[in-house]
Amino acid sequence: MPLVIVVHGGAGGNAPHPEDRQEKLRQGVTKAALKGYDILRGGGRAIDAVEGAVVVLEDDPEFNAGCGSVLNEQGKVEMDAIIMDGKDLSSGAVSAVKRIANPIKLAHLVMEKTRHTLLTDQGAALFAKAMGVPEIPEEQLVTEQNLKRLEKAKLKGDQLPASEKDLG
Amino acid sequence: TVGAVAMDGQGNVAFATSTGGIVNKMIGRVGDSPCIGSGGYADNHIGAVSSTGHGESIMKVNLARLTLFHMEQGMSPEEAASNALNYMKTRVQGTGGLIVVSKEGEWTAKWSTYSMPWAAVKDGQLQYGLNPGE
Repeated sequence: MPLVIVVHGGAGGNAPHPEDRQEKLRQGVTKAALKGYDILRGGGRAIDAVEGAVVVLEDDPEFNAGCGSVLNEQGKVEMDAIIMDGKDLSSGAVSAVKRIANPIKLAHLVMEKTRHTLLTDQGAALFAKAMGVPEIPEEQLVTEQNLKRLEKAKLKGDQLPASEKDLG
Repeated sequence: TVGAVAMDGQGNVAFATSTGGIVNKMIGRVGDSPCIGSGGYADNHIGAVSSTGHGESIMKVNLARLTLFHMEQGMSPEEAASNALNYMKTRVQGTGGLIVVSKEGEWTAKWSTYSMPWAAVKDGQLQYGLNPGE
């Protein structure tokens, strides 16, 4: 079978990004795809390749996940993640998780270590603690760019065109 | 939102999707990403998909599973992704993007927003893009 990995860094916008940001986005997705492909080439499973690639993107502040997540109405980070293995349809997910670096790893633990498919908020936090997932300061997930985005969203509110809001 | 789909040497497919959601969202808002069939889906019998875009719209049309339904009906990944995104746009006025790999290892990246950064490696060949036409 061919070895294949494809990654995305989020759909959005109605106009081109500034040129310097475009380059950062291209570099970010390229790095993630190559990470995933390295795992496949080393004999790794597809499930490990997609996790590895997504961890690279979660750690990159240019992307809306992990470090770089956008902020909710209270200026806090609440993250969601899911992972699924096509071999046996096993899957794990978390929602509204806070203060962890890589929600996709926690979703993978839900898949492997529980009889459930989705844990949320406080339950996900308790599970993360039980699994030894380190809690990190909220500030490590928040970028200056996202503080400005929230400020802009609160100022403009409903005046923002639909194409500029509500995109994950 | 970020995501990945993959096929390994044994023909197994998988997907992963992770997100911070949308700016200024209500406390407790959960979008499509952690929902099976919306934020993505993976089945060795068909392929794997990861979604991104307007979460509430994606959930209404089960975007990832819809894409795989089209592939079960015989469409290529590219046709299936285009059809699913078009359905979401016409039915609920939602936009977004998809990455897909089929059980044969065919892949595509499609989006109905202005841009979506993507990258793919198949048998050692790297491709990537961001804007329309890339």
